[in-house]
Amino acid sequence: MNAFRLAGDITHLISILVLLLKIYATKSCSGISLKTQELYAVVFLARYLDLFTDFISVYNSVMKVVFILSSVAIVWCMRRHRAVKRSYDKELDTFRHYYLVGACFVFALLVHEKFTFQEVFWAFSIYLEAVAIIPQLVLLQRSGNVDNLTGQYVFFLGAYRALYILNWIYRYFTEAKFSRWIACISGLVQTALYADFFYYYFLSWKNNAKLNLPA
Amino acid sequence: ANADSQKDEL
Repeated sequence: MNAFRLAGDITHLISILVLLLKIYATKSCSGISLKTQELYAVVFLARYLDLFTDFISVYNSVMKVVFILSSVAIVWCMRRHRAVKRSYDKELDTFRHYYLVGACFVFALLVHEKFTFQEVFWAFSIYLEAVAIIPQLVLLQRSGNVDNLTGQYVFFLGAYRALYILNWIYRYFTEAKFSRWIACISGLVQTALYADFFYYYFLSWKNNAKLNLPA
Repeated sequence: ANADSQKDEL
């Protein structure tokens, strides 16, 4: 465990908790893509299948449970909570995310470290996490609505990406046999898509700021 | 298995 990865895990968790709190506190999820949140929940469920089989550390196990619970809580809030689900942009959040799930699963069947149930699902979760932000990116391009995408959420999500890349660079130079090409390459694609999201987020935020200028 | 090969990253 190195400081970059610990900080990356923590900023990742904070980004999820910030979003959950924002939705729960304002009882609104307008501008949030339910599809992206569903993909994130699937990512954690598919990746942490080893929760009960491989014990790595208390930290590792606790964080896996917290990631699963918090990501499922966001999906539950957006689908079940009466007040929240009324504010869901159902007619705008229309990206066919099932195609992303299917494509990532097929790709995981082709490219993985070992052809075992857990390894294929692990690779699937890595690929899916990389593309999971696409429905949110499309929704943001359509709606320009950043009401619930707080700056903190975007900041912590970006910090998570940057710190994980630093973690891989650090591990590459300090560990003899560090070979996580699947996670590294997929992580770079994920970061590039995040950068695209950030670009549209910044534009929307600037436009909203202009719109809200005192008349 | 040693930690590296295990999936020790979240």
